[in-house]
Amino acid sequence: LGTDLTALGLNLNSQESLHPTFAGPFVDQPCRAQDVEFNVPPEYLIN
Amino acid sequence: PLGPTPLQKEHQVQFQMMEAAFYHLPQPVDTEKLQTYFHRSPVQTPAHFPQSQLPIYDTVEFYQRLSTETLFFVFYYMEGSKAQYLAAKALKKQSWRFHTKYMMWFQRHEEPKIINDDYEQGTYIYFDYEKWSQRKKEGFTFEYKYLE
Amino acid sequence: TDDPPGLQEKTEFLLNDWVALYSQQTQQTTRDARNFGAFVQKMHTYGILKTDDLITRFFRQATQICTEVVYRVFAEPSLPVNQAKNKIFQWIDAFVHLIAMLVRHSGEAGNPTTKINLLNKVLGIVLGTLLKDHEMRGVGFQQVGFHRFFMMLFMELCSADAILESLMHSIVSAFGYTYHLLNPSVAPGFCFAWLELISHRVFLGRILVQIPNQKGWPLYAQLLQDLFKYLAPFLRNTELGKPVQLLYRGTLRVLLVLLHDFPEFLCDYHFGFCDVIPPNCVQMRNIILSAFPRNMRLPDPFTPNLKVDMLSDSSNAPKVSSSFTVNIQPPNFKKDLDSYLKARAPVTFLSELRGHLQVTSEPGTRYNMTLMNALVMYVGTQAIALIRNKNFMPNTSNIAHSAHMDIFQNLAVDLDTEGRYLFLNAIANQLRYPNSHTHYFSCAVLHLFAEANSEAIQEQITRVLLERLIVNRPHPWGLLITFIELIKNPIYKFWEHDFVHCAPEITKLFESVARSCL
Repeated sequence: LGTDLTALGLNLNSQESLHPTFAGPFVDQPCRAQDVEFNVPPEYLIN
Repeated sequence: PLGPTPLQKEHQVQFQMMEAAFYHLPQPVDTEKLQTYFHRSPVQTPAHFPQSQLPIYDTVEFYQRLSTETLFFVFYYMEGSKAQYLAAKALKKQSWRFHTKYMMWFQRHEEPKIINDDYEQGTYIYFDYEKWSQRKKEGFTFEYKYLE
Repeated sequence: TDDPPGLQEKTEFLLNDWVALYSQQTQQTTRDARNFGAFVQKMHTYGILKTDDLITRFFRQATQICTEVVYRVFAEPSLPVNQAKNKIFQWIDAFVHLIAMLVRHSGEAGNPTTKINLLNKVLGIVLGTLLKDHEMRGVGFQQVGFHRFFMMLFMELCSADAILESLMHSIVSAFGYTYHLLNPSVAPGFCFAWLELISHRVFLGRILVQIPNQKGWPLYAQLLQDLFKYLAPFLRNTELGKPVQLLYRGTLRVLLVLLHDFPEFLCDYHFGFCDVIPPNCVQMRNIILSAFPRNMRLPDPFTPNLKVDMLSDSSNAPKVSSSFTVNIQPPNFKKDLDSYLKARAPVTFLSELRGHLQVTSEPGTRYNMTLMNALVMYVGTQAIALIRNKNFMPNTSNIAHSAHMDIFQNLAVDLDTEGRYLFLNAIANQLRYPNSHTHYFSCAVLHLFAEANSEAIQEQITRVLLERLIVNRPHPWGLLITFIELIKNPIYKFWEHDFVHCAPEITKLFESVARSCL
């Protein structure tokens, strides 16, 4: 009967696009905010 | 009616290569920026810990509910990420302001004694990331050229 | 083998130097620019930048050095994996940064050619090194270094920068084409990293959205075809090994993201995808065929008395970006086909049809599936054009008694079970969202059912539709309305057929499907 596609870790009912937080084909969770690269102001790059 | 098709020799060779690669799969850290200040490595958490995040977790509204210290932690240890950006936004909503020279967040403790076009002066609370605590500073001059 | 003497040593020295600089420097762009300027001067002094040939050799040597670092570090005894990776990544990231800076600053401002040529050169060199390493090391091949290289170089070249932004289309195309040359059929030991690269969120956004006018779509469609072609022989086996299962699930995830965010892309390229997806991958194919344009509202297929031919969308032709006509080979066959469609002559065309489609006598691979799909699509679209020219909408009456239906009926009767299965699949692959193809092919398959001269054909039509319906969702709209029509309309006498009641389990199955449909 195939795979239960709702169990692959994607929010298929989301109103937002999925690809900006797609963590990859082998991960069963979307990216968290700390996993997503962002163009922060250069002053924030302290370390 | 087609039935399974046995693998030809070239596919068997491909399978061997694929199988070898299966034993060292790409990990999320393989394509993350190198961070010398805070090493991230995945850890298996107990099953009763929340294993997935809700969509609300990457909104400013959620970050505004976090404690100030958590926001500072996110800001300093999740550099270059959306989380850092959201933490900064939440801090600003709580009237913290980033000083680009000291690289610290400041908040007015009281109405400044002096305000002009170039600076304001008064008593401030700031978060010292080296001592990891909030401190009070009286008579501090916050030059606007260092206001983020 | 004919590198000038001393080049390897110079490359090693320079690369070591750059890696050390990169590890120390801060993110400040001024210091970065200063370091880069000084380094380029050094490269000049060492004669590296004298000729294009020397630059090429430098990059090849540098890539080789970075590759050797990977294996050397992993071979260090009792070095934890994460520390090993940190060491490796310091080299790779430094090398990547050097390339990114060279690309950005090479040539004259406003002239992208030099920059893109350099990028293509470097990508080609790394690709060649990877393939050689893959061949040489076999099952000992390590993908992590190359994976890191491609990902980080892509991310650096996607960073916020006006110059790089203006080159975005060329940059993304260069990577896309490199990935195509690096596809799993060529480098199976890199297949997992490859799927990560082509499905990375930033790559997806760039190639499918940010390149204007969907100009990145053909290249991405090619990458997906590469993936399906690689998986096909493994998926034709019913027993999937763990690596294949993982790659397959990964593919499903990617397809679901595409279905959710870019359904129009799946709509436009469905034909080419169905050409390479094995017929037994029912669910994966259904994901693609279920796609519909986001601005479309699909009528509920369970609406009583749904008049599909009255839907305005049923007269709109879908965009089919895959060129199927070229797959009708050889040219003589195409000529004969066109003659038959025009004049229904010669009659021998029909009896010779099977001969063109059958390629071997091996069960399971007897027929040319590509030709079958193209033939069905071509004949169907020609039929639609003919009917529309007479200002009619196709229906089960006016599609009959035509050269086109002659061909379809001949295929249904003359082919063996295997061939008929592929033929019916080719029709069912067009049962998608409301459009003229869905409508025509729905009528065609219902007509074939009604006019079948044997119950075996009717059973097989039912089987082909049913196997697409009983798998887990999603199900294409056109498939649902066709099956509902088949079981609901008394013309087809569906429930009177023996095969519906051939076993208690089958009877229950049909009743269950009918309940959910009706």
